[in-house]
Amino acid sequence: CTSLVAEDKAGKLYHARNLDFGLFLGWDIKNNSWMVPEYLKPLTVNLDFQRNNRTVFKSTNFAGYVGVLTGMKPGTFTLTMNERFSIDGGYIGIIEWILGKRSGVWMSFLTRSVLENATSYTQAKDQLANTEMLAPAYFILGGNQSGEGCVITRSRTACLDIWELDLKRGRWYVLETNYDHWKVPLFLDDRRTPAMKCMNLTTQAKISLESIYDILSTKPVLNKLTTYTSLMDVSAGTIESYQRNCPDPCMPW
Amino acid sequence: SAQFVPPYTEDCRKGMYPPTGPTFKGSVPWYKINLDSAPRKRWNQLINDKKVELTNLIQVIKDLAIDFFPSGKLIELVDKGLAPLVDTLPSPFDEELKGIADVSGVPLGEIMLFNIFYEVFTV
Repeated sequence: CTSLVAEDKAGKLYHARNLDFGLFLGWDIKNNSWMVPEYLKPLTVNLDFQRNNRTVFKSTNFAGYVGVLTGMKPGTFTLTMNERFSIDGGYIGIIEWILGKRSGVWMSFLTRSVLENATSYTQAKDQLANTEMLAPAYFILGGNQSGEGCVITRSRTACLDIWELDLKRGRWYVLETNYDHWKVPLFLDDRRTPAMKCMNLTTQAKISLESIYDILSTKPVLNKLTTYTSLMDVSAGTIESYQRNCPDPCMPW
Repeated sequence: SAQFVPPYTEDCRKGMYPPTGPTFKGSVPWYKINLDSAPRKRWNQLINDKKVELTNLIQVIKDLAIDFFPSGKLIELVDKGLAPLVDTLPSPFDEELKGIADVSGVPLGEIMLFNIFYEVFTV
């Protein structure tokens, strides 16, 4: 996965992501692609969750999956989740759950609840940072005011880091793949450097949904695991998602 | 690193939007989910439309499981072991998963697996 929150010169915030999934879950030799992503793509749907006929939040989901990996509360905040690898992982949380220790929350139920119930960027950040979980994760959160954008690095039980936009110091975007931002990514899976190179080449002056789509279409940010790309404009309240393909030659991850 | 060896890394793309061409597979349809309706019913329309694709996804994961565990024990474990766990989930997720299993015809344990796959995948 690659998620980013960027602020343009006018203080407008954009949030976008590639949803990559299905590593090592079966390779389709005939089509030269992973199997699971090809079955996930036609399940991709945009959802408008409503109460009293009014939008509470919107999301991009796989049909049948009730949690949220990509979502937005229009005019308030946007949220995506990227996987975080850790030896203290979700399987420990599942074993604890089965053994009756139920204080943790399932990752995608947490994101769904935050989108459903949080009323501000700050409240969302607090809930995502401080709720005990069954599995580690990265939460990428964007708000609707200048400077409201961060990557929250979570272990199962604690918030390890919150990496915020900082325009005074030239940090006009935050970008997360699947590795702690203060560490070098795995040398065989560095999508961060190419993505940041393209962000820097685009510059803050020219950042827009269109140029972000270009960046998320650049290999290896786009790869064989990419199922969809989502572009979110919180002030306009729009979320647009597109199923993706990565024609050969293309990185398997 | 190995990843920077062309052609796996390309120059920053331009003019990709609006999405067209070989990297664009298709647009994504919209659905409304009415949170005022019962959790067990609110996903019915969507799942009715997508139950073939959902069944196909679950089948490909089951085929993978059979590759690793030909005896079928793993699938049996999912169907028998995970289904009861749905009742341990907080509301409204427990009822929503049951509604999806009802309409799709996919066993409840397998719908549960799909919805907690993030935690399971870490294995």
